[in-house]
Amino acid sequence: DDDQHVKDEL
Amino acid sequence: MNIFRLAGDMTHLASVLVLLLKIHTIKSCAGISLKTQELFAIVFASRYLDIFTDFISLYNTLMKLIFLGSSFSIVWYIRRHKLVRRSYDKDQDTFRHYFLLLPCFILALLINEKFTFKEVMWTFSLYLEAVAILPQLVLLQRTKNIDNLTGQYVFLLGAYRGLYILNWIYRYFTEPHYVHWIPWISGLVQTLLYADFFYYYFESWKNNKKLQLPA
Repeated sequence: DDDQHVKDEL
Repeated sequence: MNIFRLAGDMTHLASVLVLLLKIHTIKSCAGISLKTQELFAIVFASRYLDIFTDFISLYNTLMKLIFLGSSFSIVWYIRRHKLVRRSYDKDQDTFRHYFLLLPCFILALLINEKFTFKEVMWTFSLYLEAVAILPQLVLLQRTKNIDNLTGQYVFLLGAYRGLYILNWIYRYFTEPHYVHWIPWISGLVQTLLYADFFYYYFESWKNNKKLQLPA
């Protein structure tokens, strides 16, 4: 999922 | 995870620990804005809606639980704890923080990456976090004697945001398709709000004088 990867931040 | 991101998370964690230390051991929340703490609790509650649905890493889940747990317990302490409550500067902490919630929510409805419930709530949490420090900064300006722990708490919070910007710059150059305008711009606004505080914090540190913000 391309737009998911910023969600690994807090 | 890069070094800036880890350092940012650790500074954020340290800020929470400093605040808990002040509240739990000294039983004082003097100089701390309950309004800002309530906004932070709302920020984490709306951002971490994915905590039980999307597993990223054990680190990620643990940190989310820490930030959720600490923000709500800090609010509980200031509102409910017999001794801590007495030290709260209620008459100074007058920022109308509820007025920040609606504009942030409307902005999140209008400007988001995807119009879904979780995504809008996530975006709302970014906008709200950007301005959540305002009541605390106003309270600091009104406080005659800012104690060291309060100064360090706000400094660590600002440092955390600054390090996140370095993390985004690093990720932009090392990861493909890493462009996220919404967190970047709100993160930049959030960091800029600390600029004034940083200036006086370093001045007081350089001159070995007590921190005081001009009203």
